[in-house]
Parts: sequence; C-alpha cells; structure tokens
Amino acid sequence: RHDQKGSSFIQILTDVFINKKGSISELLIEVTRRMAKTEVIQEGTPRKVNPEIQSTLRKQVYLQ
Amino acid sequence: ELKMSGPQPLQEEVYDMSGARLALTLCVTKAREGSGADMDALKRMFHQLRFESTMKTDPTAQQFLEELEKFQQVIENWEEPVSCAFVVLMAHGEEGLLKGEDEQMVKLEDLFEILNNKNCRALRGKPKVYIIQACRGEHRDLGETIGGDEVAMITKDDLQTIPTYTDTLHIYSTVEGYISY
Repeated sequence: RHDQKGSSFIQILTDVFINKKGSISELLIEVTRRMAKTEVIQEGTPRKVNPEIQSTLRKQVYLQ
Repeated sequence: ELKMSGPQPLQEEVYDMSGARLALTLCVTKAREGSGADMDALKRMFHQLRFESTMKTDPTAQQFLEELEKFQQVIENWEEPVSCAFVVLMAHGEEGLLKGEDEQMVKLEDLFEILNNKNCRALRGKPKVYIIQACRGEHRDLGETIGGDEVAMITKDDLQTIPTYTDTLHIYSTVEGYISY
C-alpha cells in the first residue's frame, strides 16, 4: 500500500469500475490484467500482487 | 435426419439491477497508511455507481461481525427491493482471517455467512460482492520472467515479469465445507 496513494488493488478496481463498461466478470479481468503489469516496490525490491476471483454468480452483473 | 450442429452461443442472463444497491465498507486504518486514499476512491466509486454507501473505520474483530449484522438488518428492512450488496473489508489479515483494530482475528467465513441466501432473505438470489483488501499469508511474489509465446509480445516499455499466479480459473464442484454429489 502506498502511504499516500493507497493500495494498487483498490485504486485500480475503483478506476476500472468507474471508467469502464462491461459485466463485472469482464471488469475484474481488466483489474487482474492491470495489476499483473504493476510492480510494487517493497523494501527496494519489486514485487507482484494480483487478485484471485472466486465466483458463484449465476448471471452477469452490470453496474453501469 | 439427424444434423450435426456446432456449439451454440450462450444466452446471457443478467441480474435485475433496478432496485436499491447497498454497500458497506469496514476499514482498519491503524498501521495501514494509505487506507484513507482507498476509502476516498471507494466513496467516489459507490457514488458513481448509485450505491447507498456506509463506511466504518477501525472496527474491532467483534465489530466486524456486528457491523455486518447491522448491515443485514438494514438490507432486510429496506423499503424497496434490494438488487445487490457490496461489502468491502480492509485490514491486515491471514488466510481466512482479518485482524480487527484490537489485534483480534475474525474469520472471513463468519462474515460471509451473514449475508448468504439462508441468513439474508432480501438478498436471496441477488449478487453479493465482497472486496477484500488484506493479506492472505506471508509469501511475497517476485514475479517470473515472461517466456514462451509471451516473449514475442515484449516491447522495450513492457515489464518483463508476470505474477506467479495468473490465468487460472478455479472451478470447484462445491463450495468449501460442503459435500460434492
């Protein structure tokens, strides 16, 4: 978590959910794609972090 | 005459989202610098997506449960039909556990149970989305160098590593704790 900008997960997720259209499944793939590209520097070492999605949805969710 | 037909396109079904959208955010800020920025971003998102949003900071382990139970009651007593609920949980954590402001742990499973189809009638069959910003263990991912087919796609500006766990779909025959028939 960046001490001023917040966590890459929440920042990317909110950006995608606000600015992109699609089903929630599609939006979450975009979140995962962007997070996979992001490098987080921890104690001078680049790290990777990405979400895991487990779903029991039976239909598509559209938020926009 | 029997004709061979190819795969048919999926018929997309969608959840009815015309009713109320309710969101609860519970965030431990203690020793979690930057969590204020995350709460601000969530506030913007819930406003943009027309959610009725409630945010609480620094819940203890017990308060995580109590706030979820309060939220369940709010949903059950909502005057118009409820279409979906979002729950955002932000804290330090371990696999299956969140750490409250009082350093005590609460089980994620106990939190999820509160809004399931058995315990929350108003959300029965409605989408319930949990966003969890917390550690699930101690491992650190340094990433792996991209190889194979991906090599051709690397350009000078692209990062050349990929997280250890991507491109996997976990499909279980039953939810955790239940028998698979």
